[in-house]
Order: sequence, then structure tokens, then C-alpha cells
Amino acid sequence: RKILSANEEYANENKRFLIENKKLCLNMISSPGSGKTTILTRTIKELKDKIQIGVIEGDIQTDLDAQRIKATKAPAIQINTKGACHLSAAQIHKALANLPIEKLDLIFIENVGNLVCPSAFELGENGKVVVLSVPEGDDKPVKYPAIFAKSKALLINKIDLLNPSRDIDFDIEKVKNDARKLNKDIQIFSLSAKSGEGMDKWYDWLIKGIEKTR
Amino acid sequence: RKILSANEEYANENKRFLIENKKLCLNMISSPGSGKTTILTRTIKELKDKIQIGVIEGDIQTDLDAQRIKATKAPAIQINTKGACHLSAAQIHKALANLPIEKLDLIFIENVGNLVCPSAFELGENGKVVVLSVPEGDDKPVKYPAIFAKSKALLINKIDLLNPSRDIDFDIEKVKNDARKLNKDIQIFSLSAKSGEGMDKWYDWLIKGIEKTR
Ligand SMILES: Nc1nc2c(ncn2[C@@H]2O[C@H](COP(=O)(O)OP(=O)(O)OP(=O)(O)O)[C@@H](O)[C@H]2O)c(=O)[nH]1
Ligand SMILES: Nc1nc2c(ncn2[C@@H]2O[C@H](COP(=O)(O)OP(=O)(O)OP(=O)(O)O)[C@@H](O)[C@H]2O)c(=O)[nH]1
Ligand SMILES: [Mg+2]
Ligand SMILES: [Mg+2]
Repeated sequence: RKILSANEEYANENKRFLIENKKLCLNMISSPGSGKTTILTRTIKELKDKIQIGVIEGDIQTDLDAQRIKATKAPAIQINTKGACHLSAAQIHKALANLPIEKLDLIFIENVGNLVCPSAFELGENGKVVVLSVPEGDDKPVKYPAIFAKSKALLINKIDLLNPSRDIDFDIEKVKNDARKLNKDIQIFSLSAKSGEGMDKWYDWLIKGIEKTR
Repeated sequence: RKILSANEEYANENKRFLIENKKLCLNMISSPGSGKTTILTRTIKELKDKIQIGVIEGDIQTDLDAQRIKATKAPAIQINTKGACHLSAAQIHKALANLPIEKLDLIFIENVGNLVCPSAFELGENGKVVVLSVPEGDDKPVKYPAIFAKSKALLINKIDLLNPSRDIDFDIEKVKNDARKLNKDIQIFSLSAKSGEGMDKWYDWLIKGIEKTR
């Protein structure tokens, strides 16, 4: 239990810091390649006149994702876990100190691509956002339940691939029902970070979330 | 280090058992939804007149994957990890005792959907097979290097989605180059478990592998 309690101490510290500064912080979790970075870059670009977003990127290796975020002119910090399968609250504590917090309205943490381990580590965030993409299949909520049970929102991404001729089997209603059985309050957004479809409702939810933390 | 050594003891036990019985055992690892179960069910069906395959399924929850394997009439054992992000050699030790080993030529282990943790746990298998699917993106070998460095084979799955009208960005040559930089001997198969394209070379490699263990 020792390892979780050190993490909890840092998580509580991060939470205090975010509340004092009245900032919203969301921890984005998914399998590798679900589209987290693509969703973030499009969100930053399309909301740039309304809200200021900063990103803490978590990856095993490389700073590829932070570079993609920086290309939007948003501040980004890259954490390399060098093998660890999730981010820790201590890493987030350090990264928060290196972000221009007073200029930001919203801080995203893009966690390491992994649908299992990150769900067990609190980072001090206001909430978790799980991303599930259409090509992964519609059985993921029942097969990997923890993250769906703990998330405030579920983004069903890559719905541009759902068009009938694309021969991809994905039953969106089944995913919504299974996620709601695990977590009756989960907010569900069907969107495509590529085509832009459905992004507006996700933006509305972010802006409402920011207003609540003020 | 204690936890790895208990795992290593079971892994060595499993390896001895497989060598004594002259059976090939492959540990299949990927992100959730890359197509492991679809590849296995097609492989079992198309090779049923040549080789007998048994499967040990690893999932956090449900026996959905084992049911799909059993529908092909192949023996399958479902292990539920109830939260753990990878299979352990002790679980495999127990599962091997419940398979009709003498009737089988090849045993697949389908690990928990996770591109990180399973790469660190030896199970006593002859080799790891990593599956990467086209929709996940072509940056995965550099971002999640350990599993590509340690695998005997890389299956690039869902190549049916590469056809130009589908607007999916995936540079197959980049993936092959990046994987070979991490592991010069890795065997790479581009295939589609859905359309059947490219499966024949994968089958040849399996049959050669079985002949070598005899
Ligand atoms: N068709 C389609 N492709 C998408 C969409 N969103 C992302 N992609 C593609 O999916 C692949 C992975 O996207 P990323 O944004 O890098 O995914 P990620 O979740 O950040 O990946 P990791 O950081 O490695 O876990 C890329 O090839 C993107 O172009 C979408 O809405 N539709
Ligand atoms: N287009 C296409 N879809 C595929 C292919 N292979 C699998 N799929 C689809 O991908 C989704 C996931 O396939 P699975 O075989 O369940 O994936 P998995 O790796 O076993 O998933 P987990 O066990 O949850 O990690 C399903 O909707 C399949 O129909 C393929 O070659 N092409
Ligand atoms: Mg990313
Ligand atoms: Mg499966």
C-alpha cells in the first residue's frame, strides 16, 4: 500500500494547487492511438479565442506528442516515463510548476497510452476523460471496465470511420449502454477529431467545466 | 526484484514443460482492439487441417475472447486478471495443465490488451508476437519500443483499411524501418484478419516454427 500513499500525498498537493489557482485539470486516458493528441490539438486550435489550454504529455519515450501540441503555440511539458506504464502524481507536481498557470484556464494531462494502469493512479485532476476509438471494437467497456467506471466523460472518437461502406463493426449504442451500466453519470461524446463532427458538444462541456472551477 | 524472480521460476518451469512436450508457444501482445482474437480465430480455422492450436486467453474481465476461440472448436482457457495489467507465468503454468497438450502443435497466449506491461513478464513462451493495427498510427514502435525490441514477429494488421479512399495516415515503410532499428531480426507480416490478405506468409512462419520445435 506504501506506493499508493506516496502518490496520494502528491495528488492531494496537486489538487490543492489547482483549487487555489481555480484551474480545471483533466486526465486523458486511452489505448495507444485512440486519438488523444489529435483531439487535443484540434481542441486547442478551435478554442484558442475562448480559452487558454496547457498540456502535460506522458509517454514512455520521445517528445513527439509535445511537439504536436507546441505546434499549436500552447504550452506543453513532456514527461518520459522510460518504461513505467502510467504517470505518477509526483511527475505531475513537477510539471505543474513549469507551466504558466496564471495564463491558463484548462490543463490537460495526456497519460501514457494504456487502458489499464493509469486508471489506478490519481494525479490530483478534477476528472478523467477516457477515449475509445471506433476501430478498437465495441467490447472495450465490458473488457476494461475500471477506466469507464471512473471517468467523468467518454469520448467515442473516429466516428468518421463509421460510415456504412467502411466495413468496421462498432455498435455505438452498445458502447453507451455498457459504459452507463458501469457509470450512470458518465458524459458521452461521439466525435471525430479528423472531420470535426461532434466536437462542439465536447467544447461546450469543457467551457462549462471551466466556469464551475472559477 | 523479488516479484520478478517468482515469475522467472514459473517461466522456466513452463519452458521446460514445453520443450519436453516439443510444443511451440507464442505470446501475443498488442494494444486493446488491434485484432489479436480475430487473427487467432482466422488462423485456427484456416490451418485446422494442418495443425492443432490451443489458446490461453488473458483479460481483465469477461470470457468473451475465449468464447470466440471455442466457437472454432479449438481448446481455450480464459484467465481473468481482475485488474492486473498483464499475465503472469504462474497463471500460464496452471492454464497449461488444463490444455490437452498432447493433441496440440501450437499454443497461443493472448495477453491482456496492453502495449507496455506484458513486455516485461516472461511466461516461458518461445517468443513474443506484437500486433500493431493501422488505425493506431505509425509512431508506435518509437513511442512504445520495448515490445518491438523483444518480439520475434510484428503483425501489421487491418491493412484492408489502407486503401486510399479511407483517409487513414499510416506509413508502413516507416513502421518497418523503426521496428528493424529496434530489432534487426524481427519478422514483419502485413496482413488483414478481415480480408485474409497476407495471412499465408504468417501461416508459413508458424508451420516452420512448429517444425523447429519437433
Ligand atoms: N480516421 C480518423 N483518424 C484519427 C482520428 N483521430 C486520430 N486519428 C488518427 O489516429 C492515429 C493516432 O492518433 P493520435 O492522436 O496520435 O493518438 P494518441 O491516442 O495520442 O496515441 P498515443 O499518444 O500513442 O497513445 C493517427 O494516425 C491519427 O491521424 C479521427 O477522428 N478519425
Ligand atoms: N477492418 C478490420 N478490422 C479488424 C481486423 N481485425 C480485427 N478487426 C476489428 O477490430 C476490432 C477488435 O478486434 P479484436 O480481435 O477483438 O481485437 P483484440 O486485439 O483481440 O482486442 P482485446 O482482446 O480487447 O485486446 C473488432 O471490431 C474487429 O472486427 C482487420 O484486419 N481489419
Ligand atoms: Mg498521443
Ligand atoms: Mg482479444
